[in-house]
Amino acid sequence: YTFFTNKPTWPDSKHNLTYAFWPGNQLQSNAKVIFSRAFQRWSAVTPLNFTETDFYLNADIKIGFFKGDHGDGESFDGQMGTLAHAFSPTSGLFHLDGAEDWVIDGDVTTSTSTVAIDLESVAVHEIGHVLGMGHSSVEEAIMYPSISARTRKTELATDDIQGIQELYGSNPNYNASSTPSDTQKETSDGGVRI
Amino acid sequence: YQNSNTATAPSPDPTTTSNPWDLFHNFSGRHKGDQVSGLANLKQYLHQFGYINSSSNFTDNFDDTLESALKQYQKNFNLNATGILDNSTVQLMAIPRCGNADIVNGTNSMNSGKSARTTLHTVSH
Repeated sequence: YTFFTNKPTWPDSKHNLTYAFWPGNQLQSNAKVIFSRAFQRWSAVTPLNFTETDFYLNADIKIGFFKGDHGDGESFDGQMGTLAHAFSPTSGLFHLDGAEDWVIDGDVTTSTSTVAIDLESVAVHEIGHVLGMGHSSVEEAIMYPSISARTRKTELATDDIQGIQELYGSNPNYNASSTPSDTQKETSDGGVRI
Repeated sequence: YQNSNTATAPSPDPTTTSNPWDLFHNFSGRHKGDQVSGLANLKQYLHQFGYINSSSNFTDNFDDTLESALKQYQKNFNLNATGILDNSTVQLMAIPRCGNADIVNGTNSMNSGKSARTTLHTVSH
């Protein structure tokens, strides 16, 4: 695991973080649930808590799907290529490429689309950046920079957990011997898309 | 950023299969000294993710800068650091990825802390 230069983190006074979705995207609840679950992965192992708010401009973490040049100097490149990016603490910006074939429900691994990308997998990764994690060279880690189409990787690896706990400490209820189970493989319909 | 009006709702087109990095497959087997049309795009890729500092006038020449950047990329991704565009390297580069750079301002955080430490053999007096 690695961190951003100078190891920026959210301050102790900001461990209850709010997040909001760019209103222009008008995301449905089934998509929002994906992000909620992704945040939960990180809060389960740290003292951090995440709450959705409707007030986009006041939220600590601002999530949006954008295409091409969206004003932050890091243009998206259309389908495939760059999937998403996020900024280090305490910026809170979390952007996803609106051109991707995002899968939000079902089993992405059986998708008929060769460019299907699992939204939750990418969300867990980008939230890691929002919290201060850099990229990892451990292939099994969430913070590994690449992910293939039709692949699902949502569980924090030991490498991810060690990294985030170095930044924020552990959740008092966290039990290192129990790993979270992946319950999102119940269907094989190729997935529902945004 | 917050005044940007470029935001649009996602409208994926599943029939589109373009990947801007697919062309990297054409470079498989290339090494220092080669000149290949389109290699400048790969240099741009490596620049985007922090492996090449300079952003000026990328050429299609497989030069020392590209070889050095490739070796660093291969180290970061636990590949053989040959500096050659072998199959494993090219295939990994074509996979979609996070847009955040692996190296920021010349600081390679990704693998620098994980290299094997040099063992110092000392003799006490």
